[in-house]
Amino acid sequence: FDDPPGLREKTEYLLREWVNMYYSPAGGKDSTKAFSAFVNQMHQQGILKTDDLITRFFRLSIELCVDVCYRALAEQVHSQALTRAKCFQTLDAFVRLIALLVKHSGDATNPVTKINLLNKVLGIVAGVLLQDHEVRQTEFHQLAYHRIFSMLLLELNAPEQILEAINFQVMSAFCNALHVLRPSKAPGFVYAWLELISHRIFIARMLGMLPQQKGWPMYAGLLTGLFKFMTPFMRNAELPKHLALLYKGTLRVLLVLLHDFPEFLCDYHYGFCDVIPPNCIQMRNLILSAFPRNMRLPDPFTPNLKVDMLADIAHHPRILTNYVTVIQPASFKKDLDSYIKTRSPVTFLSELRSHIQVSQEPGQRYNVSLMNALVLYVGMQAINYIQSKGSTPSMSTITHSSHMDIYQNLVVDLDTEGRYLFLNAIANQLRYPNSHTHYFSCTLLYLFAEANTEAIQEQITRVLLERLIVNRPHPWGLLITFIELIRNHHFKFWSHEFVHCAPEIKKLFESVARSCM
Amino acid sequence: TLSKEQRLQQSVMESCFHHLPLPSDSERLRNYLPRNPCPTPTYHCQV
Amino acid sequence: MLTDPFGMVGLLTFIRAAETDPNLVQLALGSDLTTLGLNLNSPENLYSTFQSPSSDAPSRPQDIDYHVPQEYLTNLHIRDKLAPIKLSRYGEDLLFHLYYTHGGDVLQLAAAAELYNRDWRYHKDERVWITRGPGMEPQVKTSTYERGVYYYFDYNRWCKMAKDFHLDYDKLEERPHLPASFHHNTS
Repeated sequence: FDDPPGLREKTEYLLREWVNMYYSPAGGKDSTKAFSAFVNQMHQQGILKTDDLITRFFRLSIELCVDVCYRALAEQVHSQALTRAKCFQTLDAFVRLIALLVKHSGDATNPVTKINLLNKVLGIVAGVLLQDHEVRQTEFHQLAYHRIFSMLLLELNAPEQILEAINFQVMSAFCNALHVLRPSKAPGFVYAWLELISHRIFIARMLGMLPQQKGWPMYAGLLTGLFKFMTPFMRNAELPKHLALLYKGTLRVLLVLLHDFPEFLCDYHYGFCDVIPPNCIQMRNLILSAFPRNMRLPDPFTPNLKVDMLADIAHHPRILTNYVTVIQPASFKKDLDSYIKTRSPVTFLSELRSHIQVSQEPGQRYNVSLMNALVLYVGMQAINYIQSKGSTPSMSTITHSSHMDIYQNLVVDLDTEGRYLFLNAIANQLRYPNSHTHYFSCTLLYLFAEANTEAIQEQITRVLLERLIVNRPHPWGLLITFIELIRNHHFKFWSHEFVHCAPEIKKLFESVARSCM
Repeated sequence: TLSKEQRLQQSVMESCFHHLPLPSDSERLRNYLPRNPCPTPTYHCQV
Repeated sequence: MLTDPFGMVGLLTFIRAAETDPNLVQLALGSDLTTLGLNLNSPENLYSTFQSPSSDAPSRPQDIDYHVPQEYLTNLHIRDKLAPIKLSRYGEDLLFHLYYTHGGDVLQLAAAAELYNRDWRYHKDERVWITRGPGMEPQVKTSTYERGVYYYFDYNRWCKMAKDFHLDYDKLEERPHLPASFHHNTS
């Protein structure tokens, strides 16, 4: 509001001047000569007098650049390529200006001024975008903003010493801006947003180059935001074209991550699976299939594979999502810890369901995040307990414990929907060989063997089978659990009615069993 | 069912689906400018 | 359990739907991820050539902008020191390449002139280069046109193709004229 009179005209004049200087051969290498001259002009015009004026200058410049794009797009006189080239002429010049201002502001040795300026500019771009999005709605076009972010990413990741020294702060600034513009806030920008977070330079820096994996939590946050946005739309079985494209694009990005940074998917699998809806089975399997690159997985179809003899099952996987904080309220957490330790209060088990079931609304009856956190927390406590006794989890060591009481109570007490979600929470831990995979595999098989109704066994089978009949990839732990279930006579799998309930089901089991055997 | 906000999000997405970003939007412009510009007859290949 | 969506019969619904309406079960049954245009067996990282979430092919080297050291951009410094280009030394393939990739440049005219020397003629309406095949005389020949089978250069397939043409002589370009200042030897 209340731009000083004449500021818009000054900004427009300066922007035109800069674009001319940028394209002039006299601008010098990387526009450095042009920049020196331009900064003088900015001083002369009084733009650099106050922080308020600088901020307004940026805002007006961005609005002018965006306006150029909308007008070019509306003209529809030229081909798409020429229209874009026309837009990019102004945008690329403007981005160069921002990059130079960031690089040369403040002290060479003190990055604070530079990063503050970058955060300011990115914040303004985001603010202008959100306002534009709010006003234009279905008429919103991502072109200008996508170009600004893309080119700024390229400019500020050039191999220059001054930029390398502040790269973490630069990438953090980008992540902050992308978080502000996450799909739930700017759905019209989602396709461009996905392009940005999957840009080769963005992935390289965030996941491959920042030291000590400092970029991983931020990148995981961005992906989680994407999944959260997609979730309500993916709950419906049929995807319209625009959603199918987004889904397919997300799968591609996940495949790249699975191939290039599997450890990243391993470390953050919990948070991702917490927000991906249960019907997105292949997407979930993709994440759960990740395993560390230095690991060699034994062939799950090896005859007489002795999983409990594998050295890897003693090792705990990293879970870098703070899931314990989800176990709320504090009184419930206190009771849970108390029950695990002492099997008291005695009412804990009977009241357990009431904490997880939160409404009567179909499709929203259960607190799925709490369910997932509870399952993982209890399981990890169980593993620690067993290992503290010098044992390893097995069908005999996991039984007769407070932990198994909790699981058995849930599997019996929940209705079919709740039980399905509970079993999914367990199946989400069936991954590469590690202590969690082994413990939860044993747990699932134990619950099957000890089930007091066939419905429980049927649902355990359903949860495993639906993860197996999707196209690849399949997590190692899922395969070995299912193979054990159908191969080990102890479980009398083939004698159950649900295996033969329909010709297609029977054929499916026989087909899966053949490929397993 | 989707909430009102989600339905609006979908309609905005659907509209933007019709002008998706291009891969070249993330790459610098490469201006293939003629080194020795010369007017050529219009019937010759110009680009 | 027969009516419950979370049991085996619930799963059966998906299996049956997959046969009649695959779109309905896209999420549940998934798709072949090897058809998304990514080489999942590649020993190299995929992210470095990842073009776009909506692309079904990776970036080619020419699609990717690389940060080239300024020292590599030598054209301005050495262009006047380079030996003259002798197009007569080069094969037709290179001449066509120069013609089609240097629109608006004097090199295009030079390539056109060399092609003319080699009995190619540019058809101004058809916008293709045409030549007679060896030993292939026209079936009809008058003072204003001729007709027969000729070779033309198909730039989409990048090869010579035979085709019947009715050639009006006034549609064929005369010998291209080069500006005198061009740093090039046509002889």
